[in-house]
Amino acid sequence: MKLIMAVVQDIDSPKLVAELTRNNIGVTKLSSTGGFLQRGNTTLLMGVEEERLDEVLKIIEKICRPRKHVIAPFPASPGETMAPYPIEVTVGGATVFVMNVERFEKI
Amino acid sequence: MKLIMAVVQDIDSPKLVAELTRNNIGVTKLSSTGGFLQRGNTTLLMGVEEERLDEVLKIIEKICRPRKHVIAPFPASPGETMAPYPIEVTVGGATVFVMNVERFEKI
Amino acid sequence: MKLIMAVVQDIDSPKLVAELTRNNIGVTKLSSTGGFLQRGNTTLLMGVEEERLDEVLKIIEKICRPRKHVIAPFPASPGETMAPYPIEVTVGGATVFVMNVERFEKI
Ligand SMILES: Nc1ncnc2c1ncn2[C@@H]1O[C@@H]2COP(=O)(O)O[C@H]3[C@@H](O)[C@H](n4cnc5c(N)ncnc54)O[C@@H]3COP(=O)(O)O[C@H]2[C@H]1O
Ligand SMILES: Nc1ncnc2c1ncn2[C@@H]1O[C@@H]2COP(=O)(O)O[C@H]3[C@@H](O)[C@H](n4cnc5c(N)ncnc54)O[C@@H]3COP(=O)(O)O[C@H]2[C@H]1O
Ligand SMILES: Nc1ncnc2c1ncn2[C@@H]1O[C@@H]2COP(=O)(O)O[C@H]3[C@@H](O)[C@H](n4cnc5c(N)ncnc54)O[C@@H]3COP(=O)(O)O[C@H]2[C@H]1O
Repeated sequence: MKLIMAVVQDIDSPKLVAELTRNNIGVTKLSSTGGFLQRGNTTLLMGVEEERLDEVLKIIEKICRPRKHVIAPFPASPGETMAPYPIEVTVGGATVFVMNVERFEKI
Repeated sequence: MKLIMAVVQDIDSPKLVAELTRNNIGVTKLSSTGGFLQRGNTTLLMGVEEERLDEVLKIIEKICRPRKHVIAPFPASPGETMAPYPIEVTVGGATVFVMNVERFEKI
Repeated sequence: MKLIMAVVQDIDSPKLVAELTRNNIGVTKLSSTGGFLQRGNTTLLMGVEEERLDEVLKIIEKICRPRKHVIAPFPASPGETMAPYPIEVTVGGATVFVMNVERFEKI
């Protein structure tokens, strides 16, 4: 059993969760916030048998798309000089961590 | 040190957290949502010394009970045919992942 | 790649996230609750290359401070005798778990 933790954009989460459920993949959703943009995103936890790992990564890839966000520059600390124009940041479709599960129990 | 991530039903969480605390087990609570039922549940994080792992799993087993939920069927996508009657889903007491902690620090 | 899960006090989280971002460390923030004090705290997820692990732990150490909280004693179960006076609890700066990431993907 592997545990996948995937940080995805809020806008892709409903479709991704529906597709995972349709394929009988267990998933738990956590609301989260991106450190850099300070905007809401979604962290999904999926316990997956090792032989289905690639299938799940393909589903994530199919549904989660990178998007460009235009942000007004913000000073990290007061007095820091800011760019006088908005900057463009590309937010990836998903940031995915796969960890080993030593023991899995359904109680 | 092992990290236990347990997804439990909201209704069992207060009693479980109190019992863990009474037994000097550290625990952090995260609000979460089930992928299938789209209902709130609770994800607990517990860093536990390896020799106390079985004790903690027994406490979870003692307090977390499976329950039947009756749900009105919902279409995964518009136009999909729905069962004309409510369906019964059994939600387990806890879904538990145990992972190895390579390094543990109290700062 | 290692995944750091750090439970920190809410009051230190903004400064810590800003410092991590300034140092190009990716971070995702989850709102959480302490099991014992039942107060809000913050759980940070950081995927970090192994050679930057010590650097990140030093940043956490620099910013997260232990603090004394005075709490009115609360009965774990009704009828339990309570201390007749408030008690002092020291909450540490950070509780840090480091786990191995078997696979890391940016989609
Ligand atoms: N110090 C910095 N300087 C300049 N640009 C920066 C930056 N930090 C992040 N960015 C950019 O901003 C996007 C949003 O980052 P945020 O931290 O809000 O939201 C992140 C964060 O919540 C999570 N994430 C990414 N890498 C992570 C890591 N190593 N550990 C934990 N969470 C991570 O995934 C979300 C999307 O990340 P993604 O890389 O696709 O997209 C990132 C990246 O393109
Ligand atoms: N492998 C895994 N990875 C990550 N999180 C996991 C997981 N397995 C379970 N969970 C978490 O635990 C909750 C309870 O799961 P349980 O299997 O007891 O109880 C489940 C199961 O009996 C049923 N169920 C789940 N997915 C289904 C599906 N695709 N088809 C039919 N029934 C499903 O509905 C109940 C509630 O599911 P829901 O998703 O709302 O809520 C789930 C989910 O939040
Ligand atoms: N092994 C572990 N696994 C998962 N999460 C963990 C953990 N150890 C600590 N945490 C998380 O870190 C927070 C701060 O813990 P710390 O040990 O610094 O500070 C603790 C500790 O000094 C004290 N404390 C905790 N449990 C206690 C108990 N059973 N009896 C007496 N004092 C306790 O109260 C402070 C606040 O605890 P609280 O639970 O509200 O909040 C905890 C909890 O959210």
